[in-house]
Amino acid sequence: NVAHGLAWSFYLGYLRLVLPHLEASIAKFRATHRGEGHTWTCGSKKLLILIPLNANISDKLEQQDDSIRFYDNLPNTELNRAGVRGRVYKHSVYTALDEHGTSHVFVGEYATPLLTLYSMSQESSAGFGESERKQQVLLFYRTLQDILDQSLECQNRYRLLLLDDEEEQDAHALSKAVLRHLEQQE
Amino acid sequence: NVAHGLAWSFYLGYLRLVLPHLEASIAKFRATHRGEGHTWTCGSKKLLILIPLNANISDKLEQQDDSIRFYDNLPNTELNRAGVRGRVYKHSVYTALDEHGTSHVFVGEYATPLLTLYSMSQESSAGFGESERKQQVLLFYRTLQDILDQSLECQNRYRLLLLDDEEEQDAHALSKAVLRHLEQQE
Ligand SMILES: Nc1nc(=O)c2ncn([C@@H]3O[C@@H]4COP(=O)(O)O[C@H]5[C@@H](O)[C@H](n6cnc7c(N)ncnc76)O[C@@H]5COP(=O)(O)O[C@@H]3[C@@H]4O)c2[nH]1
Repeated sequence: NVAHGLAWSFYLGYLRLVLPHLEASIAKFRATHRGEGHTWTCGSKKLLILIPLNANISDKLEQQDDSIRFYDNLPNTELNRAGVRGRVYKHSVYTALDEHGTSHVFVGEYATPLLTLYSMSQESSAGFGESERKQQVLLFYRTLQDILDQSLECQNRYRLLLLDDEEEQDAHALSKAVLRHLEQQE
Repeated sequence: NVAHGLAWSFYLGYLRLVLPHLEASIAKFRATHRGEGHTWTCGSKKLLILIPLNANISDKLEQQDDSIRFYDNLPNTELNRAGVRGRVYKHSVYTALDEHGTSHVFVGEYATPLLTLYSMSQESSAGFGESERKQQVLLFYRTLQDILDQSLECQNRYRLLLLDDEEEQDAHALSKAVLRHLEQQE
């Protein structure tokens, strides 16, 4: 099952390497980005991992929802990996505007392996089509949840946001999901 | 099958994005690294993708074989991917000493998904063990070969080096495999 392997790859090759550095990165970022009028909450210190059920992923979050703006990148983490010297790992920081015009900070990105699931469903030689894709996204989500629940390195450092494709009619579905998460963390 | 999905992911999420930029990166590198006493050949302009059958991967190639030295990194490629702004992709350049003491340049790295296969075989909850791992590495290799054979973006820009675990007794197995490839390209 493709999604099972991609969930393990996402954890073993990324989340367990980067999440332990997240808090320190965010602290450095806040020290160099003071007084810029944005609201930081407890939820701002977790990596929001966006998982859209229809695997429809933008390269820039603000293309998905105009209440979202790119703020800046966190400082880089560099690791020697499998022959690549100083491979760079980074996360992007965004703000989401609520209905009062308050700008809330969050660190977020799509679960990149979903791009693979999406592209594989378009390549006839890859062996699965659009109808299986949604099942594979759900399998990815559940497998990742199980893995992360057992992971000490990742505990309390992330939040998986499963985004329903039925809410796609709402141009602000993404910022609303993010803001709901940030409120719940308070 | 885990290896099938990882091969597709490696192609769709990495090789087809980075290989088209390789030649230009190498040209820039050579312009800023002139007259340093190393030999460049046609084979030096392809990405050597190392696939050890026992999935035993070092983070630094020179740890595997002391005839290999790290030279420098190619210039970075930055791409906006799934919400990460300016995600960095880079390759490391190495030299391999032949038996006459000539230092040959190559751009090489292990196939990163093999790290996932290796770690999954160590995690009991991931669903496969050491005995299946070798089969999965072979499946990865064959699937990747088939995908790359059909890929216009990647044609002539890479070489897959399958490294036999029986040659592991030879401390210079890796540099010999690399040098054999470089000679064949002449
Ligand atoms: N050598 C090498 N250099 C790279 O820069 C690189 N980037 C990706 N890959 C490999 O290609 C394949 C597809 O990548 P994808 O991004 O879809 O999944 C990635 C992605 O979802 C996440 N990830 C890894 N590195 C990053 C990163 N820097 N930023 C965001 N996500 C990342 O974790 C998954 C597994 O990563 P790797 O296990 O390192 O191997 C990947 C994978 O096999 C790379 N391999």
